[in-house]
Amino acid sequence: KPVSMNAFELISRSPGFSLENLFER
Amino acid sequence: MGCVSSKGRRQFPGYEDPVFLASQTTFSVSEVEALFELFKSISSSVIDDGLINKEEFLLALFKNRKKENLFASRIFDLFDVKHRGVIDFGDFVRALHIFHPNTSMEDKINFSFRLYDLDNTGFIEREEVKQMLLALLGESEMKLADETVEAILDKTFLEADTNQDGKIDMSEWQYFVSKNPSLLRIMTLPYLRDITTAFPSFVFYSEVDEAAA
Repeated sequence: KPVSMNAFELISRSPGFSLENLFER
Repeated sequence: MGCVSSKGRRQFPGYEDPVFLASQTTFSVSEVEALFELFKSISSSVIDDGLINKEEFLLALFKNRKKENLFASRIFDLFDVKHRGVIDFGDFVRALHIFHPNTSMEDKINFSFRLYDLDNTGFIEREEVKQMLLALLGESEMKLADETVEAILDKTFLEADTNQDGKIDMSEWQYFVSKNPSLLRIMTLPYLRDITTAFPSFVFYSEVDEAAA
């Protein structure tokens, strides 16, 4: 099966990049 | 405004005048003051010293201070512009400014490049991308065979590394991101538009006249 996604699309899904959580007080 | 004294602000090392910070960023003075309410809360969650250390940053992101995470650590390191292992209020506001919906694409692209350039060489190398990909797999339920990981890296570098020298430079990144705008989604926090609504208590601590805010 050919790979359809590039690495950065996958990496950018890491919860570590989800800064929204900073605002949940 | 300014109905309550906020002398405590001087206890925050690196505290900067909201009017000055607003002049340097996309934020209004009121928004900077609302961000200070958020900053106070995060910076006092483990050690009440007016600075955010990595433990407090991770705690705010994951509600779990023990959780090591390559990506959150990378963001922390870029916020920590003075490389002291802590984020002061000025660092915090200037870094969040990049994530504001109104900040230029150029600033967002530059920041995202630095995010992925783990060893700060000015290039995003295949090994760095592989390291991040493996970290992502380690933190998720996703399982990929080694050959699939290599195939993803091949495809990525075929598309992004236009001169095929094995690394992605800034101009290649700018072109790649323009073709894949979804990659910049993590660089915008719509929440920052409503920061004064989220932290309305800033009004009680404001040091600035309404006319200036």
